[in-house]
Amino acid sequence: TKQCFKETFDKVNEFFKSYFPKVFGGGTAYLELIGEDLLDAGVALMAKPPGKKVGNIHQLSGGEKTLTAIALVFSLFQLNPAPFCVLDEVDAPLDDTNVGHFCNLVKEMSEKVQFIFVSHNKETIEMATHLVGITMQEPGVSRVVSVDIDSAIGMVGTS
Amino acid sequence: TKQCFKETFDKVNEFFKSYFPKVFGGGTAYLELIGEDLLDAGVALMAKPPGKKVGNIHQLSGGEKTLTAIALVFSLFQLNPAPFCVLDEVDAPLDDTNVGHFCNLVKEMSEKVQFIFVSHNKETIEMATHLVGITMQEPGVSRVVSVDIDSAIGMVGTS
Amino acid sequence: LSLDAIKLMGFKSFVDPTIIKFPSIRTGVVGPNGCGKSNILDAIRWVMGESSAKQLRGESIIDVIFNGSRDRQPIGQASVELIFNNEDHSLGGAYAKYNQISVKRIVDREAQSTYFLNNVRCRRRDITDVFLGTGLGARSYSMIGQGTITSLVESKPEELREHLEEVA
Amino acid sequence: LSLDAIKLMGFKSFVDPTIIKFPSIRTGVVGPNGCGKSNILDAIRWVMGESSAKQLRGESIIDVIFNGSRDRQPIGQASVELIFNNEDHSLGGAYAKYNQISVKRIVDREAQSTYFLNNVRCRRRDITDVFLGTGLGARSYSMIGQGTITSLVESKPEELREHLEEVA
Ligand SMILES: Nc1ncnc2c1ncn2[C@@H]1O[C@H](COP(=O)(O)OP(=O)(O)OP(=O)(O)O)[C@@H](O)[C@H]1O
Ligand SMILES: Nc1ncnc2c1ncn2[C@@H]1O[C@H](COP(=O)(O)OP(=O)(O)OP(=O)(O)O)[C@@H](O)[C@H]1O
Ligand SMILES: [Mg+2]
Ligand SMILES: [Mg+2]
Repeated sequence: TKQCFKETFDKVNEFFKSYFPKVFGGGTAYLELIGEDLLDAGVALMAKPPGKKVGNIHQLSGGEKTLTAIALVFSLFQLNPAPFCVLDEVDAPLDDTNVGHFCNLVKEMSEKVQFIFVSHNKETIEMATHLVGITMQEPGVSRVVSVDIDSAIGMVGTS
Repeated sequence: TKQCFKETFDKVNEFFKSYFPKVFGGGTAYLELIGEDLLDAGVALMAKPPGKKVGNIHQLSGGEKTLTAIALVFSLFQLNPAPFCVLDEVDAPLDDTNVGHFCNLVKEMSEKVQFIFVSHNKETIEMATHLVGITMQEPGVSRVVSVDIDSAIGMVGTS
Repeated sequence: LSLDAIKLMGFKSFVDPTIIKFPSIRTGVVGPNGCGKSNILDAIRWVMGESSAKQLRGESIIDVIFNGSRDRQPIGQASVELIFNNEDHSLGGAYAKYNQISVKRIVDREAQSTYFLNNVRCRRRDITDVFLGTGLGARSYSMIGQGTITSLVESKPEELREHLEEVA
Repeated sequence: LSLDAIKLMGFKSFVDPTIIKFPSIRTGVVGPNGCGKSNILDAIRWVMGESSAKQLRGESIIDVIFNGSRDRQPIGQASVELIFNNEDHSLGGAYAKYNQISVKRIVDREAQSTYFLNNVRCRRRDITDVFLGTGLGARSYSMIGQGTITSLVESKPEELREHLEEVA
């Protein structure tokens, strides 16, 4: 319904406007309705990292787009937490500092949402509360091995 | 010309067939002509990592596709080295062991081709013979700083 | 609602019956390139009703069935089961009273898919219905596949709208 | 043939005149997210004749001109110059005798692009001609942009053919 959508839009927008500067240590971002009719208006995303000027979203760097996307997904979770969230190597484009920010965001969000994440990054792996190791000891056949954090840090390298 | 294309195809295929198992420590790969007419036949890529069965190329993992692509590009270089090659964060999907393989491949290929690569990965950064540091001390304005390898390893984290 | 475990059998590289548990709030999945980590995410999407082979990195829907390896023959079917913890009874409707809810899908080489809710055969539609309003689904924004995160911020306005509608 | 240096002025985040040298066989470009590393690759593609704004992450071709920051105003034009080392005289044709070859492009806010070879004004076509057969070009397989490497192995057969033709 129109009412319901506008309400959802406004709430998510509020969360997103406050989440983004938190993720980036500054800057501004917001969602915008495109079109008159609330029944089919599109949603556009504006994002301006700290100190930069608003450009089009495609101009942002790989790491900036990744963090912006995380801010958006977590804003959706703030309104209506999905039961679980699966993240497959989303930290790949992030530099070390931003991996740290990402880990803090996930730790905080995991109070409401269960997380399952795939990563090759040591710091991300360290924030897991439980690890699942996958190996292909026998070629072409996956199996699970239990791992503790320390051997996993060693394991990300073996193939 | 038809003759020229077929010749190029065969030579690149020879290089690719031997490069791939070198990159993967085994397995097989080759290029295939699709279509009868040499003037417009397409080129398809088949790749089978060690111990696995040939599937379609899309089924390969992120890391496997990346290494396969590197093997293909370097096979093209073996035939006709481009003056320089720019790689922007191609190592992002690779685990530690494969980053090591990637670095060895680049070191070897850099005898024929000049490389410029962007990376957040410490091991990749360490194989550089020269480093260019980019910073945004003033918000929104990029500038170059000279860096030595040790401070770069520390620098990949600052933002 | 949370995910307790996934059981895979014959799904992509998980040829042997495998159970993976998710006992805590942050589970890290680790292993070398090509060992099968993203295949687990494909399995979750698939059992929740994903019908596009391309979304699962295949050319045909039967590409999810283990197709053999150096030492093993291809097999005839793939099966994935998701076991949900519903102790908070947040999943309403017909399944509200269950503490655990199981969702299962099997596919054979004739591309015949069979679905089960709590081991009772059902239609694909019944599974997608159960998850309406939970923010879960094969294409949910809460499952971010490898290399796809940036496309979220670059989506067309109608696509972003759809994600907001999922949350509404 | 190798690349000696790139000079940027007003190109994306490189508002101030900047020279980046590439003195050896393996140059690593490092820095935090968003500092401008990929912009350098965009600059190389752009000066070699890239005409699609989308390939440069823009909506219009003038999006490559520095559009301002917290403390600076937008400026009126972008300029990039590539300086090649041709001491091995591998670049043939009219430029074979030069030890150094410079390729430059300037664009203004009216989307007017001006090209220069060794500081003599020329057409875009002259620049692409100079590089024919070298394996270099705005869309060359030898320049792999961020997040695009896997698409190389997933390209359509006609696209892979084009790369082979570049090498032929
Ligand atoms: N139907 C199938 N039968 C057997 N093996 C399969 C099947 N489908 C995919 N595979 C194999 O699974 C492997 C890919 O697994 P996956 O994408 O999960 O790897 P990954 O652990 O995510 O690796 P990366 O870290 O590189 O992303 C491929 O080598 C592929 O050949
Ligand atoms: N015309 C322009 N004027 C000013 N700034 C611009 C312009 N175009 C792009 N930018 C800025 O350049 C930045 C992106 O730079 P770039 O993509 O090179 O980052 P990067 O160093 O590659 O980062 P990452 O490691 O995340 O990939 C963005 O913040 C963007 O706003
Ligand atoms: Mg993967
Ligand atoms: Mg970049």
